[in-house]
Amino acid sequence: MLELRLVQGSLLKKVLEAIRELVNDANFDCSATGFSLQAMDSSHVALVALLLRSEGFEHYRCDRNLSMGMNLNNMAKMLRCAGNDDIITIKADDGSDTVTFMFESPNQDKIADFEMKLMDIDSEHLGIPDAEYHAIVRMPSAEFARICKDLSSIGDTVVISVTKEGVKFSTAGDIGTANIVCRQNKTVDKPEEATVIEMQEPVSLTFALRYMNSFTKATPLSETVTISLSSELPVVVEYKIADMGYIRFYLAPKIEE
Amino acid sequence: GCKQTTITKFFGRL
Repeated sequence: MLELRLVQGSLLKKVLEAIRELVNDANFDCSATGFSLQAMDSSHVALVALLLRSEGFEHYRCDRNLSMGMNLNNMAKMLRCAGNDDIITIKADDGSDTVTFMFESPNQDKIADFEMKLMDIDSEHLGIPDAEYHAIVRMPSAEFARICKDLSSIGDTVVISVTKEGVKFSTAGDIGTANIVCRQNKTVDKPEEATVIEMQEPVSLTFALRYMNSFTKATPLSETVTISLSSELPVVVEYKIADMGYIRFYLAPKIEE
Repeated sequence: GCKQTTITKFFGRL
């Protein structure tokens, strides 16, 4: 028996919108820790790891570990039927081949339940090693989204370089080149508007902009984004989910042949 | 040219 009641149902709606472009089908894993997902895109270039901790739910019952295979576009279709202020409850019985999403309006005058068929998905979990990153950049998520969108109108790849000067996003294409430098800026009115760069050593890596743009679908989940870079490792683009957990996107670099 | 690597090159299967 599984019953997870999330008062801020809009978070789950935003999570689905953030990952459904990258991943078609995925197993949601439910355990005492929380509601989680790990999945790669079909070409195995990007990986998404989601965690919504059990403490973040108003009610969290998960009698035994359960893995539920879902088509994310179908799940998104159902969650779009929930109002932004609705409370969402996810329910499943042991051994059942369906999951139920219950939507309650804030004043309890409308209650809807949507039952979705589950699917069998063969998926392997990858071990993500704890890494010491050479550089960690925290910046406003909207600013990062803007940069990715702007650069993708010029080129297909972005070179992200972190030096003492700041973080530089560069691209090149048929029509020309573009460089955007963001300097560390802690003197802002609100902490979420700051750009903070922690650098152990300079790092420069190349990535496909198509995936970066897809990650920025998570922008509505968090005011800030954290980009962690090490040479020879996938970049981590992390959006924290208020008091509950995170979505982390890992993207494999492009390497000189 | 640059070659796209995959996640499985870096993270092992459990």
